[in-house]
Amino acid sequence: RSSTSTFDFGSYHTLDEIYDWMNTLVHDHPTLVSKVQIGQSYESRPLYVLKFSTGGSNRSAIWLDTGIHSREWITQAVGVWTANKIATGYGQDPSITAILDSMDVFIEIIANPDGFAFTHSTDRMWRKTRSINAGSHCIGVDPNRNWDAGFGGSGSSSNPCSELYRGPYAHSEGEVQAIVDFICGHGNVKAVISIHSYSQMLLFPYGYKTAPAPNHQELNELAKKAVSDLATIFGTKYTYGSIAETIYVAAGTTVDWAYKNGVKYSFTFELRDTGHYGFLLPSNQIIPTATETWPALLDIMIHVLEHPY
Amino acid sequence: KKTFVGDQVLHITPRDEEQITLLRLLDDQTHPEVNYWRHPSILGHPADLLVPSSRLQEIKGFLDSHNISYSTMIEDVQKLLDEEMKTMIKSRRT
Repeated sequence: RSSTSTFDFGSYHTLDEIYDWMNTLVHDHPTLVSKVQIGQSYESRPLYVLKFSTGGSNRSAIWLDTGIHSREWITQAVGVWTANKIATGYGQDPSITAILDSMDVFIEIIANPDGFAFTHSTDRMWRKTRSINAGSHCIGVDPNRNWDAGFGGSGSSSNPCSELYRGPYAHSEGEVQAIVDFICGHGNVKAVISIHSYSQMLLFPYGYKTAPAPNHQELNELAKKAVSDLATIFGTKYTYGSIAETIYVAAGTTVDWAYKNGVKYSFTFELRDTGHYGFLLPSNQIIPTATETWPALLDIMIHVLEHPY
Repeated sequence: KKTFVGDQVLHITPRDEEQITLLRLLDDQTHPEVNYWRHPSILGHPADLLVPSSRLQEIKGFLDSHNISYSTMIEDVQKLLDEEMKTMIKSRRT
């Protein structure tokens, strides 16, 4: 068995390497970390979630996912680094310890394993799932347009050949349905943080409409603090705001679904960078990106801990 | 494995709503090989477009003909991919 101490967090890895590393993390932290299979992908790959828990039953929980768009490799790499940070930080870092003494954290590092495997084997630029679309030669659905939150509206496409294809119906993608089932089945998820790249933003609902969300002010203040703390590490500037007001109206997204289903603290990150590498962020930027993202994630998690609802 | 030799990513800065609409046309045509890494959205936000080498002349011509300003963000996508693969292999060896 490989060791978490020899794993290169500063390199990109294949699906098998990351799944193998997840087993190692569980092995190294058996009383804290476990691996849960929440479903399977279109091509029958397992969908794994790492559960960080110090006990209790059905505690309040924080959900993080990375890699829902498979070509955004920096996100899966940040997911790995973050999972390791949480596992090794428990009992050492007071913030992590306080969070895990009261709440559980779930991390889905590879939310779109078929797409991720495809980026390694065939097309590095693949974004969508790998499901076949009836009546079209084009493959895949954009899993961040497939959620039942304004599904079918602006910023998504009905054309299966589009990168923004929403799919035939909400939750048509097994990868999306698995998360829906898990979060709804859990019933006590208080925060959803979905990590994407690139363009350096921290966004919150709504995406499908321009009206402010009922909790707009609180989410905005929290986002402001998070991006401010992120910038203290390397000076990386993030913008923040609602998806619709900050970038464009985008229907059927993860965070809108979560918010609509009662998860107040619903955010999506767009990690580095602007104007240099896009989805091809060099691996020497993995650790700096993860390092600067961490205080922002921690701000959100601590806020959730301190503001129960 | 798909290669991206000579493919470029163009960093496009639309000047007004009309140019944003024109840029969206490129997306609506949805040629599978031309795709937005960052979609044209609101003024002040650039768009990034991956263009295969075979269509560079056509797409640049389209942008020039509409006076849409752009720069080349990535000169040769494959070069970056080769570098990425080399780094991954080196990491595995280590």
